Amino acid sequence: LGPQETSLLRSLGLSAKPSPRSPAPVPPVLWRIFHKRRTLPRPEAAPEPCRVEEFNVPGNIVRVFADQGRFLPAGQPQGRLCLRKLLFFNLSALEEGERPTLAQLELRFQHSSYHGPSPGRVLELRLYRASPRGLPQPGRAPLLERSLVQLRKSLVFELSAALSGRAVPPGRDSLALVLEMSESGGPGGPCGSSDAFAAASLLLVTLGRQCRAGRGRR
Amino acid sequence: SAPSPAGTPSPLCKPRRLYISFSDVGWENWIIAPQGYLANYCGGECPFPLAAELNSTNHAVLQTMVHSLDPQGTPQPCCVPVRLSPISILYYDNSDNVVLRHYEDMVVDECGC
Repeated sequence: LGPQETSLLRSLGLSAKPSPRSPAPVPPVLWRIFHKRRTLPRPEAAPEPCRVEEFNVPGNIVRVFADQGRFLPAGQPQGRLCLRKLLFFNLSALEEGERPTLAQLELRFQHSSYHGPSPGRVLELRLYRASPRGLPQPGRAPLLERSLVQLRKSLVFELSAALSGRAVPPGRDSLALVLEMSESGGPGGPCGSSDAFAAASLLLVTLGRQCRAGRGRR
Repeated sequence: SAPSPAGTPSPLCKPRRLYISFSDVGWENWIIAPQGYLANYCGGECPFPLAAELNSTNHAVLQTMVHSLDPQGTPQPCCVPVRLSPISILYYDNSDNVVLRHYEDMVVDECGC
């Protein structure tokens, strides 16, 4: 297939034929969107090609990036710091000119049942923009702060502000965040949340060039 | 894989069945879904006089007329897609991210001259 395959892959937005080494499970939301589109009677009812109705945002590409960051030393524990982790997302797959229209961070925890902090205590969650080496940008307010009385198996946060909707400039091919979780209130107790943390992923909807430049024919 | 034509297929321009199986082209290890899809293609002739159902342009009508006067010098018009549909593909990209992407013009719905 050689050159034909290469040119076809490029028109599909791929630099080379992917060969997944450690394929992650497909997030249920992507299966839902995929199956919904497949079962639509074609072609009259086809959804608007440059919109993701499930999120009600413009876009024709939905990607899920797996976190590649590491746990960070607690440093100066403020309150009862249970967990400090660099969340690092390699965005190099984005093509120049793609414009993010939605970014959702998902944090997944081990416990299938609800697992709260100790009674009378509150779990606090903060998210900072960081350098790829995992250093929070000094003086910057947290991107996100939440107090949780109960920890759920999956927490989803809207992060579109972190990518501020403009086209991803060439070379800006990663997003680094520092996640801190601490417990405050009541008598001390083991921080259940730190060992409960399982994984994080970033769902990104983007508007590709072909959508932004109208319907270019190849 | 285009099926062997049952009976004598119409010689006129129209969509012909073509199922593309991604495993046939060696893409099954990175395309999660679908495993293949009905892409179809346009096949058949655009003879003079162009019948009404052949979805033809004015230019094609004139070209068939000239072709009937001068078959060696002017070819018949081509049979090409005039309406296509998109499909969505779920796949792993070069960084093992899971991607759901919407691709335009992937299925031939209608052909014309």
